[in-house]
Amino acid sequence: TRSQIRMSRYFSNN
Amino acid sequence: MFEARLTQGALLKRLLDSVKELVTDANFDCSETGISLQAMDNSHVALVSLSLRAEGFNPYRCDRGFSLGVNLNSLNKIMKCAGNEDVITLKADDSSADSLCLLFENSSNERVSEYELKLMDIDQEHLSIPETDYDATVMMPSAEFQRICRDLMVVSESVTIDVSKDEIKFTAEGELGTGNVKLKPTSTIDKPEESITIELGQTVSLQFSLKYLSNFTRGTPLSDQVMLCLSDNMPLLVEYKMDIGYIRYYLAPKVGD
Repeated sequence: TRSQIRMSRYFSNN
Repeated sequence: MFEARLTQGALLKRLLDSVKELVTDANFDCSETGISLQAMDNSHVALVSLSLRAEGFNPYRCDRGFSLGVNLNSLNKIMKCAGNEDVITLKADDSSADSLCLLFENSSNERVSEYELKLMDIDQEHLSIPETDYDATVMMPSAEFQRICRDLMVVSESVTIDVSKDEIKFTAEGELGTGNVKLKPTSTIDKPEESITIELGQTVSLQFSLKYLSNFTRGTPLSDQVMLCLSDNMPLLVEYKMDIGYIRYYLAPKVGD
């Protein structure tokens, strides 16, 4: 099944 | 001292409504330039970012930057005590904010109610989201996007969005069968709120969870139009613009097998 990756993998931590 | 008075108090109710299903606790970051909020859902695959400009309030006063940690369910309960036509004022002491004062005034100023909401310490991850040139940017009526999400949920829990120069296509495949909705660009000069525009760098095809997308469509009452921005391997951006600012939702695409 296809799944979603956590946002922090796309956008860096401030 | 922090004080923000919003003549159109109903807007605050609608904003809260568009966030509270996705997030339970959030920090309202207050600064000279306005109020912003960034929060992720429990699974960290969706993010909501809200920005309200200081100029949208009358008056707006914030001497220094600070955060109001709010349980959105509690805030919602208090906001239900405000009338739809009420003017809403938010007040807090920026040096030791342990509560948020909410003042509701009716239009004739005869009835004033005041509530204090206890604040909490919320330690939340804050992500920096860069300005992005998306492969595809689609503007469409927000009610249409809401309807498509609602309709396709009948078929599947996922939707594939394909954008080309001359159409945006939403496809769902499920156990009972399949469904798709195709929209072509239209420009209605006399009714800009009904127009559909597609700006395309390159074609995109991405799959998303409909549960989250339909959650995002709680922002529909905030704007006639919604903007969808897509790029390969990037979270989808769903934006509702308001006179006073914007609400942006981000959703990670479904990837892998």
